[in-house]
Amino acid sequence: KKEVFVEAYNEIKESFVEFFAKLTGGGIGYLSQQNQEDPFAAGIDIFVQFPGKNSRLIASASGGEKSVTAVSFIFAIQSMSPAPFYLLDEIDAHLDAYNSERLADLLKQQSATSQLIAITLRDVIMDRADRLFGVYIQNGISKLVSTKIEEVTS
Amino acid sequence: KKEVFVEAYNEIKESFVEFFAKLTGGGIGYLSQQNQEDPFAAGIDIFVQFPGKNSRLIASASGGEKSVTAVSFIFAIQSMSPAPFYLLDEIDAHLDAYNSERLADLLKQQSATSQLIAITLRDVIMDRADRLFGVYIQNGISKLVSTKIEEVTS
Amino acid sequence: AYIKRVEIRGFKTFGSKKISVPLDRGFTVITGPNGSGKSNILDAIRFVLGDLSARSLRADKMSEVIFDGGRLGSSEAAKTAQISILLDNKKRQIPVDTGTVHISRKVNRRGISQYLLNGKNVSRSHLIDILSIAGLSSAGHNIVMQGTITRLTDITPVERRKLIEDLI
Amino acid sequence: AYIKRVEIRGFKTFGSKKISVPLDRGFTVITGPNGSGKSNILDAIRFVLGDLSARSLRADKMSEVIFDGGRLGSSEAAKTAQISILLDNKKRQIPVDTGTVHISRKVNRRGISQYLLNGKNVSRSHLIDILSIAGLSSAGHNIVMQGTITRLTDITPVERRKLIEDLI
Ligand SMILES: Nc1ncnc2c1ncn2[C@@H]1O[C@H](COP(=O)(O)OP(=O)(O)OP(=O)(O)O)[C@@H](O)[C@H]1O
Ligand SMILES: Nc1ncnc2c1ncn2[C@@H]1O[C@H](COP(=O)(O)OP(=O)(O)OP(=O)(O)O)[C@@H](O)[C@H]1O
Ligand SMILES: [Mg+2]
Ligand SMILES: [Mg+2]
Repeated sequence: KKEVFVEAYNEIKESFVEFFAKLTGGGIGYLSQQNQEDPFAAGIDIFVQFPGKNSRLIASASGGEKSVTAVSFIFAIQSMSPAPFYLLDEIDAHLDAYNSERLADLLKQQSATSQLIAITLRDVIMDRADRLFGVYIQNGISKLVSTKIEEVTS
Repeated sequence: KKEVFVEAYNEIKESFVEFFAKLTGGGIGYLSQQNQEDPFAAGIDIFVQFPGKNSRLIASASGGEKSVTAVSFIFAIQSMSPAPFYLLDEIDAHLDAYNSERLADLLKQQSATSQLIAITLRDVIMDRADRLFGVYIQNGISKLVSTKIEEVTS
Repeated sequence: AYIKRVEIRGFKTFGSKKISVPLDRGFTVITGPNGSGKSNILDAIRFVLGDLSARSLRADKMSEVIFDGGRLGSSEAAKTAQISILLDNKKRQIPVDTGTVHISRKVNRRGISQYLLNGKNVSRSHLIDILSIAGLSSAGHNIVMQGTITRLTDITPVERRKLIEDLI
Repeated sequence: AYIKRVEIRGFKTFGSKKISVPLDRGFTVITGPNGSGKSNILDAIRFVLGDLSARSLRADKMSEVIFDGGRLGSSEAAKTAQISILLDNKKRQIPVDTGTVHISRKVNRRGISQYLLNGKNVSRSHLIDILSIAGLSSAGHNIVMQGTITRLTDITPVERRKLIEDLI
C-alpha cells in the first residue's frame, strides 16, 4: 500500500512543479512529505517560491498566490488521475491581470485532457472558451444565451 | 438590557434597509428577529429581495448578492456605532461591474463618516480614492508609490 | 465520461419551462451578472449526482431548491425540481452498457428524491455505486465551489495527504 | 480616532528599511499585483493593535512575521519586526491626554513582543484596555480580511444577534 501511495505522490509531486512554473512564469513550487520514512505518520507540505521571492510554506502566501497554488495542485492530481470533468466556480476571483491571463491559457490547455466548465466574470477567460454561455435573469427566472466560438475558416 | 438591545437593533434594522436599497438599486433587505418577544432566545435572520426576485433568506443568495448584503450590514452597524476605521480587503472580489460601481460610490460616501482603507484590484474603486497607493515588490521587498488625488481647481 | 448536456426544470432560478444546457467536451465558460443563476447550474450538476447536503446547495432543506415562482409569485412555484444529465460513455467508464448514460433526479415538496438511470427507477445507493466506479461524484477536488479555491492550500498537511490517499 | 500613518519595518515583505504609509482620513485605496504586500499592510495594523493570533496573520508562530531577507537571502533577514501607528486623538476617544497617540509593537525571533504607548513601555493588557475604550481592536466587524466578506451572511442567526449585543 505504501508503494502505491509513494508512486502516486511522486507523480503528483512532479506535475505540481511543472504546473506551478507554468502558472507563475517560472516560480518554483514543491510538495514535501513531512515524514519521509513513514508518509502515513504525517502530512504533505506545500512550499512555494514565487519569482523574485524566497521559498516559503504556503500558509503565508497571499490570496492570489494561494489560488494559483491550488490550481496547480488540482491539475497535478489530474495528471495522475484525471477526473471526468472539472467544475470551477470563479477560481480567478483574487487574481490580478497577469495571473488571470496565465490561468486562462492553462485552462484552455488542460481542457484537452478533461472537460472543464468554468464560471467567470473575466473577459480573458471568456475569450478562451470553446463554448460560452451568458446567463441573465428575467422576472426571477434564469435564461441562457449561447455563443459557440467557431474557428473562422474561409 | 433588553431595551438597549431593541433600540440598537431597530436602528441597525432601519439603516440596513437603506443601505441595501442603495447598493442594489432598489432592492429590499430586512433583518428579522426570530423571536419577537424574547430576542435573546433566538437569532436574527436576514431576508433579501433583489430587484426582480422574491424575498428569500440570505442563505440561498449568490456570492455577489451575499457580498452586497454583508457590506450593507457593516454600514448599517456603522450608523448606530461607527468604528474609528474600516479595513476592507478585496470585498469586491465576487461583484459584477454593476455592483462594483455602486459599491465604489457607497464607499466614497461612507468615508465621510469613518476612515476607510480598502484593498482592491478594480479601477472603479481606485478612481474614488482620496489617496491611492500602488504596492509593488522588488527582490522580495515591498515598495509603495502614492498618488494623492487632488481636485483640479484653476 | 464527460457531460454532454444538463436539463434543468423547476430548480432554483430555473422556472417550470425546461432549459437544456449543452456542454462542450473541452472548455465551457459561463458568465453573467450577480445572482443570474451561474452557480445554480453547477449546483444542479451536483444535485443530480446525488448530493445529499442541502446546506452545500445553499438550502435549509432539499425542498428549498424547488423554484419558488420568482416575480410571478408563489402560485407559479414549481411542485418539483428536476435535473437530468446526459453523460458520454463511449469508453464505458460508467459500468452501464450504453454509449451515453442518462441520469435524472426529481425532488418534491416533501424533500423526497427519485432517481432514474437510463429511464429506469433506481435507488440512490445503486446510482452512487455505479457513478463512483467512473470517478463521478457530487464532491471532490474536481469541483470547486465559489469562494473555495484556496481550500486546498488551507487544509492541514495531514488532510492533504489523505486527499491523495483517497485517489488511489 | 483615525489612523494618520503606519510605519513598517522588518515585517513580512517589508524590509529592514522603514516604510511610512500616510493614510487619508477619508478614503484610502491600496492596489498592486498579487503577493506585492497589500494584505500585509492590513496585517501590520492588526499586529500593532495587539493581535495574538499568529494564525490570523498567516504565520505558524509570531516570529514568522519577521522579514526573512527576501531575494537578498537569509543573511539579510531582519532580527525584529516593528510596526508603529499614529492615531488621531483630537476628540480624546482614546483615554490618553495627547492629540495624537503613538503605538508601537516589536517582536523578536523568540516571538516576544514589546509594546510602546507614546514612547513609554506598556503591557499588552494595559494597551488593550485603553484601545477598547476607543473601540479600537485587532478584530471586529470593521476589519474584513481577504476572502471573508461573506462571513457576516454565513454566520448563524444566533451569532448575528450576539454580534449586535457585543456592540452595546
Ligand atoms: N428555490 C429557489 N427559487 C427561486 N430562486 C432561488 C431559489 N434558490 C435560490 N434562488 C436564487 O438563486 C440566486 C443565486 O443564483 P446563483 O448563485 O446561481 O447566482 P450567480 O449567477 O452564481 O451569481 P454570483 O455571480 O453573484 O455568484 C439567488 O438570487 C437566490 O435567491
Ligand atoms: N516573514 C516574511 N518574510 C518575507 N516574506 C513574507 C513573510 N511573510 C509573508 N511573506 C510574503 O508576503 C506575501 C504576501 O503578501 P500579501 O498577502 O500582502 O499580498 P497581497 O498584495 O495582498 O496579494 P493578493 O493580491 O494576492 O492578495 C507572500 O508572498 C508571502 O510569502
Ligand atoms: Mg455564483
Ligand atoms: Mg491580499
